[in-house]
Amino acid sequence: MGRVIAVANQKGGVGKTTTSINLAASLAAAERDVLVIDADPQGNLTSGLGRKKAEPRRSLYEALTERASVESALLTTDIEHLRLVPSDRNLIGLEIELVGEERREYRLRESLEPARQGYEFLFIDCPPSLGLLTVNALCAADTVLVPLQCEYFAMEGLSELMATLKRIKRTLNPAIDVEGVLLTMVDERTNLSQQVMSEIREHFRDRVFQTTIPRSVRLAEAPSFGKPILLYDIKSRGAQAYLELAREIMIHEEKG
Amino acid sequence: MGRVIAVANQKGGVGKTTTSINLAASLAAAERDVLVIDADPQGNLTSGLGRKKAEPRRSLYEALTERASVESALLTTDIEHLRLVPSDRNLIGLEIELVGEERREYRLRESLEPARQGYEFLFIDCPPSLGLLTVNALCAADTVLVPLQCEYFAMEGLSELMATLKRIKRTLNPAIDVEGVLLTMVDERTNLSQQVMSEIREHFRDRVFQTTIPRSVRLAEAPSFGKPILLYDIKSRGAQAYLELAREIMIHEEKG
Ligand SMILES: Nc1ncnc2c1ncn2[C@@H]1O[C@H](COP(=O)(O)OP(=O)(O)OP(=O)(O)O)[C@@H](O)[C@H]1O
Ligand SMILES: Nc1ncnc2c1ncn2[C@@H]1O[C@H](COP(=O)(O)OP(=O)(O)OP(=O)(O)O)[C@@H](O)[C@H]1O
Ligand SMILES: [Mg+2]
Ligand SMILES: [Mg+2]
Repeated sequence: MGRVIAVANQKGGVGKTTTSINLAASLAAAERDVLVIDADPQGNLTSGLGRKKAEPRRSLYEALTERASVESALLTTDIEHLRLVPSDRNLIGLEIELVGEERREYRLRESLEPARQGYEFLFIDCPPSLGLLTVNALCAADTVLVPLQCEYFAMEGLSELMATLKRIKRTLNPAIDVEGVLLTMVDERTNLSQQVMSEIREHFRDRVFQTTIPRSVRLAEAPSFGKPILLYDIKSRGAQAYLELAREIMIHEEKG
Repeated sequence: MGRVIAVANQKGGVGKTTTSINLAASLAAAERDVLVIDADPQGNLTSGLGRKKAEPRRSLYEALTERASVESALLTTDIEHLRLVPSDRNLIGLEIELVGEERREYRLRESLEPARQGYEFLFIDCPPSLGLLTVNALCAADTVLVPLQCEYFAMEGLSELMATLKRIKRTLNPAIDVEGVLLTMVDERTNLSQQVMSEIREHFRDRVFQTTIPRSVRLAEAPSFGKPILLYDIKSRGAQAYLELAREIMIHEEKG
């Protein structure tokens, strides 16, 4: 049974999509079977993996509204062991469309159920909000990976996110746990990064990944070529950091 | 009659809040009367101006749900000519609470109406989504200022934002116009920034501000002291850039 990991943080621009793309690609490069799901109407994960929005096709929107399996909307990617469920701009209206519907928080969980045994890891890229799409991801997930930019506004949102997780664990998904907090866009030279990093490590202790992701412009360039960083520039610090993170997750997995 | 400017972009982390705080503070330093409204449940604008969430008080949430004037929730700030309408986490549920309500898109416009003549500029900081809060801001606004990070994912979202603006202009607010696209977090040294900047200037021509905002860690440090950049470090490149932007907007204002 594959592990479902939601990549979530309501603060915008902290590296959710960059982490989903590059962690999934790094695990697939290690020959693990991986599925990534784009639950953000912006569709950055979909285009970051080279699938422009132009083609008319099925997406996560159809799977959720038709209560169908996500397998009905699968796409291949440039990486052998990596499959993608693309996003669609119609996801914007889902929250209103499902008002009043029974079990609307479990739509994604039900659509993922038939697909889980085909993959070892399933990542869900969340939008920057705590609305129905993110709640669906947190109800479908075994764990949540929280990318965190080492800056003040990102720190501020963390307590809100943790409070939401507690509420979800109490009411909708008792099994959910924190996979880890990932420090992203780290610029070792600034005091701000150092200060935030030490505060986070003190507060979250062993729930913070050892691996940190440095600020590296190559990571921001790769999506314009529709490629994960390991296909764009494997020698870059960004690529090495995500390969290291994949190793850390696989070791943690083996320990059980 | 004051000008209402929505600061909007559904892409996360592009500098909406940083621009709202520092542009408003720079105009207030030039003795213009300015009101900033925090329409993002994250409340970064509120805390970035030194008003922690702890105090029990009225917020934008009460003004919108009670159909009261925003003046019923006003706070002072460290800057004489700058007033604030704070956010509240209850704003997260507004979209669901107002489902089916007549004219739900105009709540903010109606709450701002009585306050407009007291200010020359009124800025609305939007959340990273195109949901009801941002639609309310776009229905209340005379113009929209679009902060844009010079990176691929931010570029991708621009066409979606412009399509939404056209739809709002056609159906809900025929008077809305683009104040300008502001290039933020510009790192002159990278090809990516140069490439994105030239594409944007070609596409948007005179609707792109001459002023650009450089990446400057001082801008990211200032919010942890609850201060706009001009009170935290007036000599920094970030402070100078926002003062220059304020001048550009005031000159544009005088030309009519
Ligand atoms: N480590 C890094 N170094 C440099 N740039 C980065 C890094 N990680 C992400 N970026 C860039 O920063 C921007 C924000 O990252 P990304 O889009 O992945 O964040 P997000 O949390 O998914 O945003 P949103 O909240 O809009 O979904 C993107 O332009 C991305 O290319
Ligand atoms: N020019 C700049 N140079 C360096 N850091 C900046 C700059 N502008 C903003 N920042 C920092 O980048 C992060 C994102 O900026 P900000 O929070 O203002 O964006 P936003 O668009 O309001 O995000 P959200 O989508 O979550 O509302 C913040 O930590 C902020 O302090
Ligand atoms: Mg994203
Ligand atoms: Mg903001």
